[in-house]
Amino acid sequence: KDWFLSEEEFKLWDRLYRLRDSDKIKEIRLPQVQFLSLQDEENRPAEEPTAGVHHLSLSEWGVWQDHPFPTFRVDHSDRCHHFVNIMQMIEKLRHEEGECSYELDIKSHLHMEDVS
Amino acid sequence: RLSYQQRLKAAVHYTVGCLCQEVAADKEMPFSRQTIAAIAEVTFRQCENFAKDLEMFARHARRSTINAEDVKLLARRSNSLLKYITEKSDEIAQ
Amino acid sequence: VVEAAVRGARQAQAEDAAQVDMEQLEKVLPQL
Repeated sequence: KDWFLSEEEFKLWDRLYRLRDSDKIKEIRLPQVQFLSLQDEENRPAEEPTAGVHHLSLSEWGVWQDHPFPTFRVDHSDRCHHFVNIMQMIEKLRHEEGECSYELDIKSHLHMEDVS
Repeated sequence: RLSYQQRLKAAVHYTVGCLCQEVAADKEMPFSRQTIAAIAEVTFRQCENFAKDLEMFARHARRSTINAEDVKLLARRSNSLLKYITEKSDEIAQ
Repeated sequence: VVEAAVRGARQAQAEDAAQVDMEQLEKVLPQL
C-alpha cells in the first residue's frame, strides 16, 4: 500500500534475499563503465579483485548470445537485436583469413566524395 | 534506398578503417580486416538507434529539425562524453 | 569507433595477441 515493505514482506526479504556477512559473496558489482578513449590512463581506477565481492562479467555468456531467446510479455530491445546480430557476424567472420567478405561486398559502393 | 544505405555503409566502413589505423599505429597493435568490418557494422547500427532517438527528441520539443541540443541529450548518460560533445559543439558554433 | 578500437587493442595486448581479431572483439563488445 505504501512504498515501504510491510512487516511480513520485510521478514520474507530478510529470510530469502538479504545478503549477510556470513555469505561468501557480500556484494555484487557491475563492471565500471567508463570511456577509455576520453580519459587519462593514470586517472582510471583499477579493478582489483576483492574478497567477498563478486564482479559480474558481461562477456561470460557470450556463447549463448548469438540469437534472441523466447520472450514472455515484452519483446527484445533494439539494443538486444543489435548485439545478437553483431555476435552472429563475429561468428561468421571468425573463420575468415586474410580477405574479408564484408569488405569485398561493400567496397563497390564506396564513393570517396561521401568521406569527409 | 537500399543502394543509398549501402553507399553510406561503405563510407562508414572506410572511415572506421582509417580510425582503426590510427589507433593501431598508436597502440602498435594491428587490426584484422574482419575486426574493422565488425566495428563498422556496430557503428552503422548504432547510428540507426541514434537517429531514432534524435528524431524522438526533436519531435518531443515540437521541432521538425534535429539540432545540436538533441545530440547532447544523446550523450547524457556519460559525463565525460557529454563534456566532450559539448566542447566540440561549442568549437563548431564558434 | 575509437572506443571500440582502443578496447580491442588493450584486450589484444593483455592476451599477447598478434592483432586485434574476433576473439578480442567479442570480449569487449558487451561493455561497448
